[in-house]
Amino acid sequence: SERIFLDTFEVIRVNFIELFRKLFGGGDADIILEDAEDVLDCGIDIVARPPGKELRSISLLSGGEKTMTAVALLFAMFKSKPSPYCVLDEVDAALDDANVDRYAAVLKEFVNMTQFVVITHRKRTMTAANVLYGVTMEQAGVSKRMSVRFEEVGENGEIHTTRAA
Amino acid sequence: SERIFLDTFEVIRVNFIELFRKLFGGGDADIILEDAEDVLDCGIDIVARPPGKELRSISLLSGGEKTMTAVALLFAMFKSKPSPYCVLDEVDAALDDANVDRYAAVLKEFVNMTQFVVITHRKRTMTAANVLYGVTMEQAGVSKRMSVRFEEVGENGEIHTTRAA
Amino acid sequence: MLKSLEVFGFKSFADRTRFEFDSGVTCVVGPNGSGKSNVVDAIKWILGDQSAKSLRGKDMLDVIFNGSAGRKPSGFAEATLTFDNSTGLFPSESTEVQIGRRLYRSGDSEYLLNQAVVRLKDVKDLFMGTGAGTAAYSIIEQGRVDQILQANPTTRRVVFEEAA
Amino acid sequence: MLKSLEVFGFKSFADRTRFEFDSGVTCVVGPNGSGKSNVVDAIKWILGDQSAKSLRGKDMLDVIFNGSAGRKPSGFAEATLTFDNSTGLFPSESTEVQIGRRLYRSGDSEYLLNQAVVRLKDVKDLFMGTGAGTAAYSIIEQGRVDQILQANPTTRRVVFEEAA
Ligand SMILES: Nc1ncnc2c1ncn2[C@@H]1O[C@H](COP(=O)(O)OP(=O)(O)OP(=O)(O)O)[C@@H](O)[C@H]1O
Ligand SMILES: Nc1ncnc2c1ncn2[C@@H]1O[C@H](COP(=O)(O)OP(=O)(O)OP(=O)(O)O)[C@@H](O)[C@H]1O
Ligand SMILES: [Mg+2]
Ligand SMILES: [Mg+2]
Repeated sequence: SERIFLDTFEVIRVNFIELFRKLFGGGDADIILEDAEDVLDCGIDIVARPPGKELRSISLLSGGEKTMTAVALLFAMFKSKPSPYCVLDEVDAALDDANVDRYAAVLKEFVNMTQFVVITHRKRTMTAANVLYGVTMEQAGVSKRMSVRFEEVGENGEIHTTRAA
Repeated sequence: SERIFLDTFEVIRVNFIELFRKLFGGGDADIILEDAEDVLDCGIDIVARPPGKELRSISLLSGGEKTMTAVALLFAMFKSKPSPYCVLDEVDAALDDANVDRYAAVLKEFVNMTQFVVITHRKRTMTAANVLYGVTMEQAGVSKRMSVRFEEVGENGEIHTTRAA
Repeated sequence: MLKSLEVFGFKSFADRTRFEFDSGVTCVVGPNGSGKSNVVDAIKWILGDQSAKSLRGKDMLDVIFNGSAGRKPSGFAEATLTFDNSTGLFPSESTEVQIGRRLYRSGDSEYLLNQAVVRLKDVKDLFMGTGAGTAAYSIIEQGRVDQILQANPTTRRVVFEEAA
Repeated sequence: MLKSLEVFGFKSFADRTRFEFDSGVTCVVGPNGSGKSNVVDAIKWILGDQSAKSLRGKDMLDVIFNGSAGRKPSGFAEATLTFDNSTGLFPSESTEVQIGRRLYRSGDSEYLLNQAVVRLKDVKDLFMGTGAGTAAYSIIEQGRVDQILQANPTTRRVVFEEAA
């Protein structure tokens, strides 16, 4: 059981480092068992060093950097034990456009492994989508679903069509 | 002292209702003292009802609705006791474009009362700015300030100039 | 894996509404407050979430459509998730597995498996070993993406163990 | 009210950098991780923030520029905020009031008022009654705008009392 955990931990670790570098275009990252003597119970530390920057506490990372680091770790876990589906609700809220593009590129890489349901306001994230649903409230307080085409969506997710579902 | 608090509370309350309606284009809101018998110590409840919707717990509000409600309350407090300056760091992250416009409009109304330093990725928020500073890292890991014109900024805050400060 | 979601009387979905999920990426877009995160709540709810707080409510009855300008409240909330079972991942004969949940204003609630009333335990048993019944890292709620970084090292461990 | 902010060796601002604030709205923009929120941290720090956690660090020394590819760490962090005093809001003769703070790697720290070394108490006294020394509602940090809604009714009260 300790063996299983350590093996999985190592797989996640290698994936995390690779995904972090992909999402940041460089830099370094690691996950570390706090107590090598107590592998089955100890906590897990995360280190992350964006490219060109020195290593410092992850709490000092910016909002966008924290999102990218968290995405690298989450997807590293998918690679180790693929979740058959994954629901992401506005995960890209803190990202600038350059980072949204890198996040969307990683999403596309995982499409064969995991099915995604992605809620977003960002058009660049929608480039990864096979299907786009719009949710609107034509009747006050009542949600309705509508099919939407990529061309009908604005830069920040506004829907520019009044077609019925 | 109880009198002072109750008077201020009432001013904030009236401002909150008015600002909420302005930011939501309608609807209703209120702040309520939890215990009218214990005015000097009791907690404060917030109710908010976006237009066309029924009154329900504020926890059920959407991400963007929560931001708009919080902004209405914060600005209501400014009206009651103006803070000479106010620093807002990416307050608009959860807002769709329509709501960013309404938020920016309220910002502009408060400019005479309060000086604002606003960090944002949203171009529509920048329409309220008198001065735009860019912060970039040309040299790895070292921040530098640059002056930026509105025309040099992209839809989501990307800076499109390489002029020196 | 997920074929479709149907909601009826669930939060802001007063009318029966269906989402068909693509095998790749399905994006859901729309204005603030339109109901996108309510779709996420519906998925969590069907998979057995027992916490009103986790669904952003104060009370479990908060998931039942409670009216709007011009619409009376619903008498119950219902949501159904259809899974593909062509690979035989689930211990079931059919090529599709349908899990439904209903909550009435009285507080009575039901779980449905392929339209037969079952207990929550039966739903949980169905998912056991399939890796499909919500891992801590397969539903990332709005505003929560950084949570794994903010969590203390021990809480984080729990998520790792799910992936192990 | 705020005329300018100058930072030197503070977090990612290795070089002396100055921001002149407009009387209306000054917007700060730029890519993720460029240093925008560090500007907010500098303002909080000058106004007397004693919590490393509030400045996103583990240790107060975390605010000192600690190097980057091709740049050695700084020996100290310094930040100065210049306030307009033409209305005589502050108990000071000059038309401008300048508050500075320095932290050395040794842990030694200084507060400066119009370039004279003073104690933190003197800085706090200067702000008393002016309404300018950070109210709970005048600095809204990244990711924190909803906090007043999430807070329990009693914590919320504290913010109201500041506005009273
Ligand atoms: N039981 C209910 N009956 C009717 N409406 C409800 C119910 N519960 C929640 N709602 C409404 O659903 C709306 C929130 O929807 P949701 O959180 O899905 O929005 P969203 O599309 O995710 O928006 P955002 O982009 O701002 O995150 C709120 O306005 C809330 O009042
Ligand atoms: N003491 C320090 N020395 C050097 N760099 C530091 C120091 N402390 C923090 N940093 C760096 O500052 C960067 C974060 O800056 P900041 O939070 O201001 O970014 P931001 O512009 O607000 O980005 P975002 O748009 O993502 O919120 C981090 O990359 C961090 O490594
Ligand atoms: Mg939402
Ligand atoms: Mg920031």
